[in-house]
Amino acid sequence: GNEKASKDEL
Amino acid sequence: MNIFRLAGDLSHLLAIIILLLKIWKTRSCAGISGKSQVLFAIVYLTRYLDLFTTYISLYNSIMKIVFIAASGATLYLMYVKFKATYDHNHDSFRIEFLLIPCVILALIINHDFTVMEILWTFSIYLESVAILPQLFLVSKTGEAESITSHYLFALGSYRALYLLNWIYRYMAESHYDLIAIFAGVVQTILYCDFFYLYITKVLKGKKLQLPA
Repeated sequence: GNEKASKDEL
Repeated sequence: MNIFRLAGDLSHLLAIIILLLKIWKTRSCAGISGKSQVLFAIVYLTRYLDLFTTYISLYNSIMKIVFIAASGATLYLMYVKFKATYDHNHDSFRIEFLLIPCVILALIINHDFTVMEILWTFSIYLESVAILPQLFLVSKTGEAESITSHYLFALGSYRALYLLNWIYRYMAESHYDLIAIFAGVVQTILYCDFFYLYITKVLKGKKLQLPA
């Protein structure tokens, strides 16, 4: 899986 | 963008609007913790620095700007315009007990040892506990106005909906971010006691009052 997926979130 | 993420963002937006309207309409910030609002302002400012470095989408940029602007407006109303109504005596939580551990944790547990990444991580950790001064104020006064309860419910629901979003994203996209998930779980747990009181009291038309 891909870590660090949250940068496009708020 | 999935339905949980959108619902979470709208819930977050709703919370901020409820708070601003409450203060504006009643010309008072009684029952609202200025310390929690200061912490939220720090959260937005440290997390949304990427407005200057990374473009994600128009939606993303607008929401970030709205959150920062609304947070600034809330602080202005509380500390300048309606300063006289601010509940200093009950808002006595020591925020350095939250800020310092979050700084240390962000320096130790992060994805990358860069300024932007550490500030992002700090903001994630700080957001998870930023509501504590507000919950402390409610517990000190023993009650909360209905409108304050609605604000807290919308604000708490936002991260709970993000948890569903992360489960969905893990299954659909194999995407996950352990730092965000860990902090999001902590953040949601902090609201559980309040959620219980909200559902059993406020939704039945009663005032949120803690047992003496």
